[in-house]
Amino acid sequence: CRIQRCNSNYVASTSPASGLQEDASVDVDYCIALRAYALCVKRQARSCRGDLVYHSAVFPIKELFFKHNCSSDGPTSFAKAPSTPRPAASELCNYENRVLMSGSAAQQKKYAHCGLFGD
Amino acid sequence: PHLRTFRDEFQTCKVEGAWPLIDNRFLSVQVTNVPVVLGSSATATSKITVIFKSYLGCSDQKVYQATTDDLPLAFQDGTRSGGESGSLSVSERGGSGVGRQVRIQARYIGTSIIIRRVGSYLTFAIRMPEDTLDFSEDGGGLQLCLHGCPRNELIKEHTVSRQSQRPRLQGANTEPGPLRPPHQAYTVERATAKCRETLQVEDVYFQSCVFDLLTTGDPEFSMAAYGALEDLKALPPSKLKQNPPRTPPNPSR
Repeated sequence: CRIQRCNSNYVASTSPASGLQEDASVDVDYCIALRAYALCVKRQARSCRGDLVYHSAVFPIKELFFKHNCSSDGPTSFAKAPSTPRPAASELCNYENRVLMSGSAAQQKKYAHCGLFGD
Repeated sequence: PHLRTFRDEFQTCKVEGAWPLIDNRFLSVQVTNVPVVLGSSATATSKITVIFKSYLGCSDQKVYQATTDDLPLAFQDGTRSGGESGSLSVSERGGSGVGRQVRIQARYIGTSIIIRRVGSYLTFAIRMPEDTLDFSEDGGGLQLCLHGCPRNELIKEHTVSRQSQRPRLQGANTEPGPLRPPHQAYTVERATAKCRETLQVEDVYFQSCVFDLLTTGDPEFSMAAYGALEDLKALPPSKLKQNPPRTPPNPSR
Protein backbone atom coordinates (compact mmCIF):
# COMPACT_ATOMS: atom_id res chain seq x y z
CA CYS A 1 0.00 0.00 0.00
CA ARG A 2 1.66 3.31 -1.13
CA ILE A 3 -0.93 5.81 0.07
CA GLN A 4 1.80 7.83 1.78
CA ARG A 5 3.45 8.54 -1.59
CA CYS A 6 0.14 9.91 -2.92
CA ASN A 7 -0.17 12.12 0.15
CA SER A 8 3.40 13.46 -0.07
CA ASN A 9 3.10 14.21 -3.80
CA TYR A 10 -0.16 16.02 -3.19
CA VAL A 11 1.31 18.08 -0.34
CA ALA A 12 4.45 18.89 -2.35
CA SER A 13 2.49 20.04 -5.38
CA THR A 14 0.02 22.19 -3.47
CA SER A 15 2.34 23.82 -0.93
CA PRO A 16 3.11 27.56 -1.41
CA ALA A 17 6.70 26.67 -2.27
CA SER A 18 5.40 24.85 -5.30
CA GLY A 19 4.52 28.16 -6.89
CA LEU A 20 0.79 27.81 -6.52
CA GLN A 21 -0.63 31.17 -5.62
CA GLU A 22 -3.10 30.73 -2.77
CA ASP A 23 -5.04 33.69 -3.95
CA ALA A 24 -4.35 33.30 -7.65
CA SER A 25 -7.43 33.94 -9.73
CA VAL A 26 -6.48 30.97 -11.91
CA ASP A 27 -6.08 27.98 -9.61
CA VAL A 28 -6.07 25.52 -12.47
CA ASP A 29 -2.83 24.09 -11.11
CA TYR A 30 -4.53 23.23 -7.85
CA CYS A 31 -7.24 21.28 -9.70
CA ILE A 32 -4.57 19.44 -11.67
CA ALA A 33 -2.84 18.49 -8.40
CA LEU A 34 -6.14 17.42 -6.85
CA ARG A 35 -7.13 15.27 -9.83
CA ALA A 36 -3.70 13.65 -9.81
CA TYR A 37 -4.09 12.95 -6.09
CA ALA A 38 -7.56 11.44 -6.54
CA LEU A 39 -6.24 9.19 -9.31
CA CYS A 40 -3.26 8.13 -7.22
CA VAL A 41 -5.47 7.26 -4.21
CA LYS A 42 -7.93 5.39 -6.44
CA ARG A 43 -5.09 3.22 -7.73
CA GLN A 44 -4.22 2.20 -4.16
CA ALA A 45 -7.77 0.97 -3.44
CA ARG A 46 -6.99 -2.74 -3.78
CA SER A 47 -3.62 -2.81 -2.01
CA CYS A 48 -4.70 -0.42 0.80
CA ARG A 49 -8.01 -2.09 1.70
CA GLY A 50 -8.53 -1.80 5.48
CA ASP A 51 -5.66 0.69 5.89
CA LEU A 52 -6.82 3.58 8.09
CA VAL A 53 -4.49 6.10 6.40
CA TYR A 54 -5.99 5.14 3.04
CA HIS A 55 -9.59 5.52 4.20
CA SER A 56 -8.89 8.86 5.87
CA ALA A 57 -7.34 10.03 2.58
CA VAL A 58 -10.34 8.98 0.47
CA PHE A 59 -12.89 10.71 2.68
CA PRO A 60 -12.04 14.46 2.13
CA ILE A 61 -11.30 14.24 -1.63
CA LYS A 62 -14.91 14.76 -2.72
CA GLU A 63 -15.15 17.70 -0.33
CA LEU A 64 -11.98 19.28 -1.82
CA PHE A 65 -13.36 18.98 -5.36
CA PHE A 66 -16.48 20.78 -4.28
CA LYS A 67 -14.69 23.41 -2.19
CA HIS A 68 -12.23 24.36 -4.98
CA ASN A 69 -14.81 24.04 -7.73
CA CYS A 70 -12.61 21.54 -9.60
CA SER A 71 -14.12 19.37 -12.33
CA SER A 72 -13.34 15.69 -11.94
CA ASP A 73 -12.40 15.38 -15.62
CA GLY A 74 -9.51 17.45 -16.99
CA PRO A 75 -5.74 17.28 -17.23
CA THR A 76 -3.93 15.42 -14.52
CA SER A 77 -0.40 16.14 -15.69
CA PHE A 78 0.85 14.15 -12.72
CA ALA A 79 -1.13 11.09 -13.78
CA LYS A 80 1.50 9.64 -16.12
CA ALA A 81 4.24 9.80 -13.56
CA PRO A 82 2.74 9.95 -10.03
CA SER A 83 6.24 10.66 -8.79
CA THR A 84 6.37 13.96 -10.72
CA PRO A 85 6.15 16.50 -7.90
CA ARG A 86 4.41 19.35 -9.83
CA PRO A 87 3.82 20.83 -13.31
CA ALA A 88 7.09 21.87 -14.98
CA ALA A 89 8.06 25.43 -14.08
CA SER A 90 7.78 26.45 -17.76
CA GLU A 91 4.07 25.51 -17.66
CA LEU A 92 3.43 27.10 -14.28
CA CYS A 93 5.31 30.26 -15.26
CA ASN A 94 3.48 30.81 -18.52
CA TYR A 95 0.07 32.44 -18.11
CA GLU A 96 -1.17 31.35 -21.53
CA ASN A 97 -0.22 27.71 -20.96
CA ARG A 98 -1.91 27.76 -17.56
CA VAL A 99 -5.10 29.24 -18.95
CA LEU A 100 -5.19 27.02 -22.03
CA MET A 101 -4.68 23.96 -19.81
CA SER A 102 -7.74 25.04 -17.89
CA GLY A 103 -9.81 24.20 -20.98
CA SER A 104 -13.29 25.78 -21.00
CA ALA A 105 -12.33 28.94 -19.07
CA ALA A 106 -9.83 29.97 -21.78
CA GLN A 107 -12.56 31.22 -24.17
CA GLN A 108 -13.44 34.15 -21.95
CA LYS A 109 -9.85 35.29 -21.35
CA LYS A 110 -9.10 38.69 -22.86
CA TYR A 111 -6.26 41.17 -22.73
CA ALA A 112 -6.62 44.89 -21.92
CA HIS A 113 -4.36 47.74 -23.07
CA CYS A 114 -3.26 50.94 -21.33
CA GLY A 115 -1.07 53.69 -22.80
CA LEU A 116 0.41 56.99 -21.59
CA PHE A 117 2.10 59.37 -24.06
CA GLY A 118 2.72 62.97 -25.20
CA ASP A 119 1.76 65.91 -23.12
CA PRO B 1 0.02 63.36 -20.88
CA HIS B 2 -2.62 61.52 -22.93
CA LEU B 3 -4.02 58.39 -21.33
CA ARG B 4 -5.80 55.38 -22.83
CA THR B 5 -7.25 53.42 -19.90
CA PHE B 6 -7.85 49.65 -19.70
CA ARG B 7 -11.52 50.52 -20.32
CA ASP B 8 -10.58 52.28 -23.60
CA GLU B 9 -11.32 55.77 -22.29
CA PHE B 10 -9.11 58.56 -23.75
CA GLN B 11 -8.15 61.48 -21.55
CA THR B 12 -5.60 64.28 -21.35
CA CYS B 13 -4.53 64.95 -17.79
CA LYS B 14 -2.28 67.26 -15.84
CA VAL B 15 -1.18 64.74 -13.12
CA GLU B 16 2.04 66.65 -12.40
CA GLY B 17 4.36 64.79 -10.00
CA ALA B 18 4.39 61.05 -9.16
CA TRP B 19 1.22 59.05 -9.97
CA PRO B 20 0.36 55.32 -9.95
CA LEU B 21 -0.69 53.89 -13.31
CA ILE B 22 -1.26 50.37 -11.94
CA ASP B 23 -1.05 48.89 -8.44
CA ASN B 24 -2.23 45.30 -8.04
CA ARG B 25 -0.97 42.06 -6.53
CA PHE B 26 1.25 41.31 -9.54
CA LEU B 27 2.88 44.65 -10.36
CA SER B 28 3.00 48.37 -9.64
CA VAL B 29 3.72 51.06 -12.23
CA GLN B 30 4.40 54.68 -11.21
CA VAL B 31 5.13 57.65 -13.47
CA THR B 32 6.54 61.10 -12.73
CA ASN B 33 5.19 63.88 -14.94
CA VAL B 34 6.76 67.30 -15.30
CA PRO B 35 5.48 70.56 -16.87
CA VAL B 36 6.44 70.82 -20.53
CA VAL B 37 6.04 74.55 -21.04
CA LEU B 38 6.20 77.21 -18.35
CA GLY B 39 2.80 78.57 -17.54
CA SER B 40 1.02 75.66 -19.24
CA SER B 41 -0.79 72.84 -17.42
CA ALA B 42 0.53 70.39 -20.02
CA THR B 43 2.87 67.81 -18.50
CA ALA B 44 4.83 64.87 -19.93
CA THR B 45 6.45 61.77 -18.42
CA SER B 46 10.05 62.01 -17.29
CA LYS B 47 10.31 58.82 -15.16
CA ILE B 48 8.64 55.38 -15.16
CA THR B 49 9.12 52.78 -12.40
CA VAL B 50 7.79 49.22 -12.77
CA ILE B 51 7.85 46.83 -9.78
CA PHE B 52 7.16 43.16 -10.58
CA LYS B 53 6.10 41.59 -7.31
CA SER B 54 7.51 38.16 -6.48
CA TYR B 55 5.51 35.22 -7.83
CA LEU B 56 6.41 31.98 -6.08
CA GLY B 57 7.97 29.40 -8.31
CA CYS B 58 8.39 31.87 -11.18
CA SER B 59 10.10 35.11 -10.27
CA ASP B 60 11.53 37.12 -7.40
CA GLN B 61 10.68 40.81 -7.09
CA LYS B 62 12.24 42.84 -9.88
CA VAL B 63 12.33 46.65 -10.36
CA TYR B 64 12.74 48.44 -13.69
CA GLN B 65 13.21 52.22 -13.88
CA ALA B 66 13.54 54.49 -16.92
CA THR B 67 14.16 58.23 -17.01
CA THR B 68 14.48 60.66 -19.91
CA ASP B 69 18.26 60.43 -19.43
CA ASP B 70 18.46 56.65 -19.09
CA LEU B 71 16.45 53.86 -20.74
CA PRO B 72 18.30 50.79 -19.37
CA LEU B 73 18.17 47.30 -20.89
CA ALA B 74 18.22 45.71 -17.44
CA PHE B 75 16.42 45.66 -14.13
CA GLN B 76 17.80 47.76 -11.30
CA ASP B 77 19.73 44.72 -9.97
CA GLY B 78 21.62 44.54 -13.27
CA THR B 79 19.94 41.34 -14.52
CA ARG B 80 18.03 41.17 -17.82
CA SER B 81 15.80 38.27 -16.94
CA GLY B 82 14.35 36.66 -13.88
CA GLY B 83 12.67 33.52 -12.71
CA GLU B 84 12.15 30.08 -14.12
CA SER B 85 12.78 29.61 -17.85
CA GLY B 86 13.00 33.36 -18.47
CA SER B 87 9.46 34.06 -17.40
CA LEU B 88 10.48 37.72 -16.90
CA SER B 89 12.80 39.47 -19.39
CA VAL B 90 13.90 42.88 -20.69
CA SER B 91 14.90 43.37 -24.33
CA GLU B 92 15.54 46.17 -26.81
CA ARG B 93 12.80 46.56 -29.35
CA GLY B 94 14.21 47.31 -32.82
CA GLY B 95 12.30 48.16 -35.95
CA SER B 96 11.43 51.43 -37.61
CA GLY B 97 9.69 52.62 -34.50
CA VAL B 98 9.99 56.05 -33.03
CA GLY B 99 12.73 56.64 -30.50
CA ARG B 100 14.54 53.96 -28.52
CA GLN B 101 12.25 51.27 -27.12
CA VAL B 102 12.52 48.70 -24.35
CA ARG B 103 10.16 45.73 -24.10
CA ILE B 104 9.52 43.86 -20.84
CA GLN B 105 7.80 40.46 -20.99
CA ALA B 106 6.32 38.92 -17.82
CA ARG B 107 5.07 35.58 -19.21
CA TYR B 108 3.95 34.23 -15.84
CA ILE B 109 1.26 36.95 -15.70
CA GLY B 110 0.71 37.20 -19.49
CA THR B 111 1.92 40.83 -19.46
CA SER B 112 3.92 42.85 -22.04
CA ILE B 113 5.22 46.41 -21.60
CA ILE B 114 6.82 48.83 -24.10
CA ILE B 115 8.64 51.95 -22.86
CA ARG B 116 9.89 54.48 -25.41
CA ARG B 117 11.93 57.63 -25.25
CA VAL B 118 10.47 60.15 -27.72
CA GLY B 119 12.41 63.40 -27.78
CA SER B 120 12.99 64.30 -24.17
CA TYR B 121 10.03 62.41 -22.69
CA LEU B 122 8.85 58.83 -22.18
CA THR B 123 5.81 56.89 -23.37
CA PHE B 124 4.39 53.75 -21.77
CA ALA B 125 2.18 50.94 -23.08
CA ILE B 126 1.07 47.74 -21.38
CA ARG B 127 -1.09 44.74 -22.20
CA MET B 128 -2.41 42.64 -19.31
CA PRO B 129 -4.95 39.80 -19.05
CA GLU B 130 -8.25 41.26 -17.84
CA ASP B 131 -8.50 38.68 -15.07
CA THR B 132 -5.33 40.03 -13.45
CA LEU B 133 -6.97 43.47 -13.18
CA ASP B 134 -9.37 44.20 -10.39
CA PHE B 135 -11.99 46.20 -12.32
CA SER B 136 -14.40 45.76 -9.44
CA GLU B 137 -12.10 47.69 -7.12
CA ASP B 138 -13.68 50.98 -6.10
CA GLY B 139 -12.15 54.30 -7.18
CA GLY B 140 -10.30 54.45 -3.84
CA GLY B 141 -7.12 52.93 -5.16
CA LEU B 142 -5.59 55.55 -7.47
CA GLN B 143 -4.73 53.69 -10.66
CA LEU B 144 -4.79 55.94 -13.74
CA CYS B 145 -4.82 52.93 -16.10
CA LEU B 146 -7.88 51.52 -14.35
CA HIS B 147 -9.90 54.56 -13.31
CA GLY B 148 -8.51 57.35 -15.52
CA CYS B 149 -7.45 60.76 -14.21
CA PRO B 150 -8.99 62.25 -11.10
CA ARG B 151 -11.63 64.79 -12.17
CA ASN B 152 -9.62 67.78 -10.94
CA GLU B 153 -6.58 66.64 -12.94
CA LEU B 154 -8.49 66.16 -16.17
CA ILE B 155 -7.70 68.62 -18.95
CA LYS B 156 -10.24 67.10 -21.30
CA GLU B 157 -11.75 63.84 -22.54
CA HIS B 158 -11.13 63.38 -26.24
CA THR B 159 -14.07 62.82 -28.53
CA VAL B 160 -13.93 63.02 -32.29
CA SER B 161 -16.28 65.90 -33.21
CA ARG B 162 -18.84 64.99 -35.87
CA GLN B 163 -19.51 68.48 -37.31
CA SER B 164 -16.17 69.85 -38.33
CA GLN B 165 -13.57 68.05 -40.39
CA ARG B 166 -10.91 69.52 -38.13
CA PRO B 167 -10.29 67.57 -34.92
CA ARG B 168 -11.48 69.50 -31.90
CA LEU B 169 -10.71 68.89 -28.26
CA GLN B 170 -13.99 68.82 -26.38
CA GLY B 171 -14.07 72.06 -24.41
CA ALA B 172 -10.61 73.07 -25.64
CA ASN B 173 -9.89 76.80 -25.67
CA THR B 174 -10.10 78.10 -29.18
CA GLU B 175 -8.67 81.51 -28.25
CA PRO B 176 -5.06 81.81 -27.06
CA GLY B 177 -5.19 80.91 -23.38
CA PRO B 178 -3.43 78.86 -20.71
CA LEU B 179 -3.13 75.91 -23.07
CA ARG B 180 -1.06 77.83 -25.57
CA PRO B 181 2.61 78.44 -24.70
CA PRO B 182 3.90 82.03 -24.75
CA HIS B 183 5.87 81.31 -27.94
CA GLN B 184 3.18 79.80 -30.15
CA ALA B 185 5.03 78.03 -33.00
CA TYR B 186 2.04 76.21 -34.48
CA THR B 187 -1.31 77.28 -35.79
CA VAL B 188 -4.04 74.62 -35.87
CA GLU B 189 -3.58 74.40 -39.64
CA ARG B 190 0.19 73.85 -39.41
CA ALA B 191 -0.17 71.39 -36.51
CA THR B 192 -2.83 69.46 -38.43
CA ALA B 193 -0.62 69.30 -41.52
CA LYS B 194 2.38 68.19 -39.46
CA CYS B 195 0.43 65.42 -37.72
CA ARG B 196 -1.04 64.26 -41.01
CA GLU B 197 2.51 63.41 -42.12
CA THR B 198 2.51 60.45 -39.72
CA LEU B 199 -1.14 59.87 -38.76
CA GLN B 200 -3.52 59.61 -41.68
CA VAL B 201 -6.66 58.76 -39.69
CA GLU B 202 -8.04 61.71 -37.71
CA ASP B 203 -8.72 59.73 -34.55
CA VAL B 204 -7.90 60.46 -30.90
CA TYR B 205 -4.20 59.80 -31.57
CA PHE B 206 -4.31 62.43 -34.30
CA GLN B 207 -6.09 64.85 -31.93
CA SER B 208 -3.43 64.18 -29.28
CA CYS B 209 -0.71 64.97 -31.81
CA VAL B 210 -2.33 68.30 -32.72
CA PHE B 211 -2.84 69.08 -29.01
CA ASP B 212 0.85 68.40 -28.27
CA LEU B 213 2.09 70.64 -31.07
CA LEU B 214 -0.26 73.46 -30.08
CA THR B 215 0.69 73.28 -26.40
CA THR B 216 4.44 72.74 -26.74
CA GLY B 217 5.44 74.05 -30.15
CA ASP B 218 7.90 71.11 -30.12
CA PRO B 219 7.84 69.10 -33.39
CA GLU B 220 9.30 66.05 -31.55
CA PHE B 221 5.96 65.69 -29.81
CA SER B 222 4.27 64.85 -33.08
CA MET B 223 6.00 61.45 -32.83
CA ALA B 224 4.67 60.62 -29.34
CA ALA B 225 1.15 59.92 -30.62
CA TYR B 226 2.52 57.99 -33.60
CA GLY B 227 4.66 55.84 -31.26
CA ALA B 228 1.70 55.22 -28.97
CA LEU B 229 -0.34 54.01 -31.95
CA GLU B 230 2.51 51.68 -32.96
CA ASP B 231 2.50 50.27 -29.42
CA LEU B 232 -1.25 49.72 -29.55
CA LYS B 233 -0.75 47.69 -32.75
CA ALA B 234 2.08 45.74 -31.12
CA LEU B 235 0.07 45.07 -27.93
CA PRO B 236 -3.54 44.90 -29.11
CA PRO B 237 -6.43 44.37 -26.69
CA SER B 238 -7.56 40.91 -27.81
CA LYS B 239 -8.88 37.53 -26.90
CA LEU B 240 -6.40 34.92 -25.78
CA LYS B 241 -5.22 33.06 -28.90
CA GLN B 242 -6.85 29.65 -28.84
CA ASN B 243 -4.76 26.83 -30.23
CA PRO B 244 -7.09 24.89 -32.55
CA PRO B 245 -8.58 22.09 -30.40
CA ARG B 246 -6.87 18.86 -31.41
CA THR B 247 -9.66 16.52 -32.57
CA PRO B 248 -8.77 12.86 -32.09
CA PRO B 249 -8.49 11.04 -35.47
CA ASN B 250 -11.87 9.57 -36.39
CA PRO B 251 -11.33 5.74 -36.30
CA SER B 252 -14.04 5.22 -38.94
CA ARG B 253 -12.19 7.59 -41.26
